Amino acid sequence: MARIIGVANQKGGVGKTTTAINVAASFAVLEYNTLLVDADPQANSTTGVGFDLHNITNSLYDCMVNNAKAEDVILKSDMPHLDVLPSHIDLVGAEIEMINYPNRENVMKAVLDPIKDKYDFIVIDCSPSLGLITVNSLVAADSVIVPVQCEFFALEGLGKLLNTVKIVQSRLNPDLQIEGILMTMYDGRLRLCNQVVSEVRRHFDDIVFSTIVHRNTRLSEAPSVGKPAILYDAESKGAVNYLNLAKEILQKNDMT
Amino acid sequence: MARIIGVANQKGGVGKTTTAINVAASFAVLEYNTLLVDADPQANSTTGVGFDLHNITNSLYDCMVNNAKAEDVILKSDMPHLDVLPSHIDLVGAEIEMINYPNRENVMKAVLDPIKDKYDFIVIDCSPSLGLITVNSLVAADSVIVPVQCEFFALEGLGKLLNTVKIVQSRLNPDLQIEGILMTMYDGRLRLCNQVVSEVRRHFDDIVFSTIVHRNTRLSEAPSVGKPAILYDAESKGAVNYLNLAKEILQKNDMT
Ligand SMILES: Nc1ncnc2c1ncn2[C@@H]1O[C@H](COP(=O)(O)OP(=O)(O)OP(=O)(O)O)[C@@H](O)[C@H]1O
Ligand SMILES: Nc1ncnc2c1ncn2[C@@H]1O[C@H](COP(=O)(O)OP(=O)(O)OP(=O)(O)O)[C@@H](O)[C@H]1O
Ligand SMILES: [Mg+2]
Ligand SMILES: [Mg+2]
Repeated sequence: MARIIGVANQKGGVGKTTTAINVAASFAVLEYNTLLVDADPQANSTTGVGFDLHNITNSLYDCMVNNAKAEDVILKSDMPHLDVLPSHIDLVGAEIEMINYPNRENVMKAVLDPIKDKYDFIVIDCSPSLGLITVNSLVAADSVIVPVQCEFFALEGLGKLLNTVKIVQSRLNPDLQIEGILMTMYDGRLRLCNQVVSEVRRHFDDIVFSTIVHRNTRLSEAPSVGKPAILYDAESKGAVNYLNLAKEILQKNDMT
Repeated sequence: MARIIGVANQKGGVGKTTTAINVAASFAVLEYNTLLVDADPQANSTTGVGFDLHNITNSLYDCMVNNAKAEDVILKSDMPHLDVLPSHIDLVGAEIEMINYPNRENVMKAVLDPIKDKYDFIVIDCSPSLGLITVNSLVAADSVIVPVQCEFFALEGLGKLLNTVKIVQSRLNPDLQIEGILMTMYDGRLRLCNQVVSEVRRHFDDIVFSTIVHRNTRLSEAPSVGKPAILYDAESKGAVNYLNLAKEILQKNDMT
């Protein structure tokens, strides 16, 4: 039975996609069967692991709006143990189309339930919004990773996201946990970075991952060749950070 | 009569807010009457120029959904010649509330029309989405600045945004122009950065600003003290880049 982990933060550019791709790839390298779900119409997770959007005919959109089965849409990536449920720009329209569904917050859960037994982990990459698709991801998820860039605006948005998680827990998914807050793009030479890390630790110490992801150009280069960092440059600081994160999550859930 | 400039890109974290705040502040320093409109429920432009969200009672939400007059909601900032039309988290709900408005794409235009004569420039900071509020901004705008981070994913999203601009031009606002594509967070030492800049120049050379905004920690520190970079550290590379951008826009529009 898969553990479903959402990666969410309405603040843009904080490293949601980079985290989703690389933690999923790290689970796959450790031989856990993993599915990466791209729930962002930008489809960055889909292209970041090497798929060409022109070749994508069916996507998460079809599962959520046209009743397509997830297993008929899922693609095998270049990596063993890593499958992808791709996104498509049509997903932008799904929110409006689903507004009047009777069970509009539970659509993603219904899409993923039939395939939950085939995987150890399902990782969902969310768009920079707290709209209906992100809420669907939080309802389907067992837990959520919150990437937080070591920047002022990212710190500001953290409270709003944790509020949303509380609302989802109280009304839609009481079992939703916080897998952890992940500090991203950390650069130890910058005063602001260190201030933000200590501020987040001060308020949320018990849920901040000990793994910190450093700013590392290999992480931003890797998607341009359609590979997770661990395939692009396994020795890089970024790849090592994400492998450590995967191990920390396994330990925390007594799965090692 | 104000020139209304939207700052938009559905890719998150590319520097929309940083650009909106600092180009608006640069126009104000050059003594052009400027209004900064925060059209993002995250309200980063509002806090980035020093306002405390707890003190914001009326916002753009009230103008768009509750028929409040812009002039009753606008706040004076610490800088002469710079006013702000603040945002609020309620704006998240505005998209759903406006879905059934007869003229749902023209609401922002109707909000700004009555005050257009009081300003030389109105700069609109958009959220990382192509939803109804962003479309409203593009309909109200005379032109749009597209910030593009020197990264792979930002390059990928550019085509989608330019497509959306074309759709808005053909159906809703035929006068909408592209003010320019602005390369942001440029670091000349990184190969990927240089590749992205030359790729954007290759495809869109005629609309790329010659001003490039460099990665500069002063730009990310300034919002934590609620000031535009030009007030926080006028000598900094970031502040100088944005002043040059303002001058480039003035020259382009024969306003110097
Ligand atoms: N640790 C890191 N070091 C260097 N670059 C990084 C790092 N993490 C992410 N990046 C780069 O920063 C940019 C933003 O990251 P990413 O796209 O993963 O964020 P996101 O939260 O998914 O954005 P969006 O809100 O648009 O979905 C990308 O270009 C990515 O390659
Ligand atoms: N040129 C720059 N140099 C250094 N840091 C920058 C620069 N431009 C922006 N930043 C920082 O990068 C982060 C992202 O920028 P910003 O918030 O302006 O992007 P955005 O596109 O408005 O994000 P969102 O999609 O969430 O609205 C912020 O923390 C900001 O302070
Ligand atoms: Mg993303
Ligand atoms: Mg912003």
